[in-house]
Amino acid sequence: MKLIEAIIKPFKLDEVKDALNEIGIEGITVSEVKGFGRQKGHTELYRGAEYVVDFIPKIKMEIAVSDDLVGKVVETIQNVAKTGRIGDGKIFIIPLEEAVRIRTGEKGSDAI
Amino acid sequence: MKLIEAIIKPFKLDEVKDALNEIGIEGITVSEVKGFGRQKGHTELYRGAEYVVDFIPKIKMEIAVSDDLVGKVVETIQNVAKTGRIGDGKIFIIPLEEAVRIRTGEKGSDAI
Amino acid sequence: MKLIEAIIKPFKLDEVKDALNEIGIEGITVSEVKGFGRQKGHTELYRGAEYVVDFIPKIKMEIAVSDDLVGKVVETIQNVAKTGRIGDGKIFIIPLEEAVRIRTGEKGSDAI
Amino acid sequence: PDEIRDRARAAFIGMAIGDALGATVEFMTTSEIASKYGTFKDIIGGGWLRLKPGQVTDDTQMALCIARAVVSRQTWALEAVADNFAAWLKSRPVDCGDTCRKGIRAYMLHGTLEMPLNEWDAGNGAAMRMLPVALYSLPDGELLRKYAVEQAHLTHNNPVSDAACICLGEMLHLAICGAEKSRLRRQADGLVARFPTFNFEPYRGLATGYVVDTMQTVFHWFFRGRSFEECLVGAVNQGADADTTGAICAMLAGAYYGMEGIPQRWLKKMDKGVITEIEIVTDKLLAASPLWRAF
Ligand SMILES: Nc1ncnc2c1ncn2[C@@H]1O[C@H](COP(=O)(O)OP(=O)(O)O)[C@@H](O)[C@H]1O
Ligand SMILES: Nc1ncnc2c1ncn2[C@@H]1O[C@H](COP(=O)(O)OP(=O)(O)O)[C@@H](O)[C@H]1O
Ligand SMILES: Nc1ncnc2c1ncn2[C@@H]1O[C@H](COP(=O)(O)OP(=O)(O)O)[C@@H](O)[C@H]1O
Ligand SMILES: [Mg+2]
Ligand SMILES: [Mg+2]
Repeated sequence: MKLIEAIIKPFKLDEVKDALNEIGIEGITVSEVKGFGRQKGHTELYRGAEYVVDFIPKIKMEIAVSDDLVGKVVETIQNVAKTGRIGDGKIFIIPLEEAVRIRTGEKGSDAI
Repeated sequence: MKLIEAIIKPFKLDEVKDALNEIGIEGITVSEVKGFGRQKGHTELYRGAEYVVDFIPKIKMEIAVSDDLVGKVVETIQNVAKTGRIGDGKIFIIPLEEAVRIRTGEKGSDAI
Repeated sequence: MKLIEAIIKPFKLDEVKDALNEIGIEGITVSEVKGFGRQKGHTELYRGAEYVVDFIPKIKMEIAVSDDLVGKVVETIQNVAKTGRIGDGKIFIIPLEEAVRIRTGEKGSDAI
Repeated sequence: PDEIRDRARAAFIGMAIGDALGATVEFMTTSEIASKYGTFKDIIGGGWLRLKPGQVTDDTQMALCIARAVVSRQTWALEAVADNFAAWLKSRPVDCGDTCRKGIRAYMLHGTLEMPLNEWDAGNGAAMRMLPVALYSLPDGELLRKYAVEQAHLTHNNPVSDAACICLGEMLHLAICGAEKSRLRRQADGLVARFPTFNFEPYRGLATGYVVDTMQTVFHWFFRGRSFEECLVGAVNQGADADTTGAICAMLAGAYYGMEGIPQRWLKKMDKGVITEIEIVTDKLLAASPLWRAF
């Protein structure tokens, strides 16, 4: 199993979620984060307010998937989250040694 | 060492923290996250407008532990965080190659 | 590649960022988190307000780096984030199996 | 014959009613239901899925997926069933079980038509979809067994689940063809003889999604109740996986007691579109079955 962590532009969240839904993926954990990178924070319009900040709001998605799904999930996120402009973000693949579904105690691929 | 990441229902945080303290675990890093899964968000009335809140607020706990404590920590979280109702959450076990205590420079199990 | 996760005192963020920029590291993802540990949350001054809470606000930095930079990055964070007082935080090193730059599709070290 | 058609319709409509009724109290305990409703016996929607009154869930919807596939192809076509499951999943249904989702996803991504044998996949997700399989194969037991296992393995490949599916299908055949309850009881006893884990006497009151608990609840209330309403109310008031125990108990009770056994107050509350489609598809399934084609 792998834990896929994707840092994306916030307005792309719904689109990425929909695309993952099309391949049967529903379980995602999302956090609001601040991005520093090549895309500089200057004044940016975000939720109707002008930010003079040195970071850019990003969305981080965490998706635990079984190994056989990794390729498809990465491809899906990359195709949909991409705008071609700086700041589109990253996809990180982290090894996931074990997963447990708290409600049932199920482990492994049955847990995610 | 492992980095244990647990996604739980927010009202369970104090209970889980207390149970972990009972087994000698004190260091935890907590974030507020948004959960998407089988448990759905809904429409909420807020200031007279209907919001489709399609996520469920969750709490993410990150706990770095030495290998010998992993089983006990997972078991503790799972027993305490469980309600048996959909949306109880997940426990992920991620390999932790190195840990450093910033204050002292200590490494490995002494750092966590 | 590794994913370096650092939990630090919030006021240290700018200093750590500047130090990382000095060694050529620009890409960082930052989240606001709550810390529980040896440093007890009681009343603490945070953004001008006194908190009576059992957690301490911390900053989490995530930095994906190629293997050859890991030592330097860890050393830099540890030197700059340290105050010598309890609560300085942790640095965790997590294996990063793959990284993708969403904008270009680049993989591996070229992606970060 | 009209009686067969009547009982077949009552089985499918009954299933939808059981689903909609039980969904309100899904995941509740018997004491929670008792303190909130006394005896829960009216279709009011709500529940953890926030349903409208008379709205059905994945139980009825997956059964309709199978029915539509068979009717449109006029032959048993596992791929058509899988395609319908996939289209249904993409349509963001109100709920989908974890094991069903995993199997449908395997089909969407890899074309998998049979999940690997799994000793843990003994949930009730395959059994709850048995009715259209029983109707289409009526009254051929061999055909029933073949179709039952094939459709089940799209998501659940497990001997306990297979046994439950087949027994349920056999009981549906018997009931629709007019058998007495004592004959149906012998069929259930046969399952218990081969798989003692299904023993429901004494009834332990477990009604979870584990197919053994589900079938114990279904059998206990089907054989104890003396009317469609008694059977279904008994089953759903056990709580836990109430929409599914309700749906399965009601498909048996509907097949046994016929349309006249179904309370009007429940039928009126149901989603009209769903009931209309059920009536149409039930006739078509029967028309395509060996029983009809023999005439
Ligand atoms: N090395 C890194 N480690 C962690 N997060 C990073 C890294 N580099 C970039 N990011 C995240 O990705 C976002 C986009 O990066 P940026 O360099 O602006 O553009 P691009 O991804 O298009 O090359 C940043 O705002 C930050 O959140
Ligand atoms: N594959 C996944 N990867 C990451 N987080 C997930 C995944 N699946 C579920 N989650 C998280 O767990 C929470 C609960 O999941 P859910 O499917 O609603 O119920 P349950 O855990 O009871 O099966 C979600 O809200 C989400 O935060
Ligand atoms: N085992 C751990 N796993 C994850 N985060 C931890 C762990 N221990 C400590 N932390 C984080 O590091 C912060 C500082 O830890 P603390 O024990 O207060 O002081 P110090 O790091 O100086 O020994 C905590 O507030 C918490 O955010
Ligand atoms: Mg259901
Ligand atoms: Mg159910």
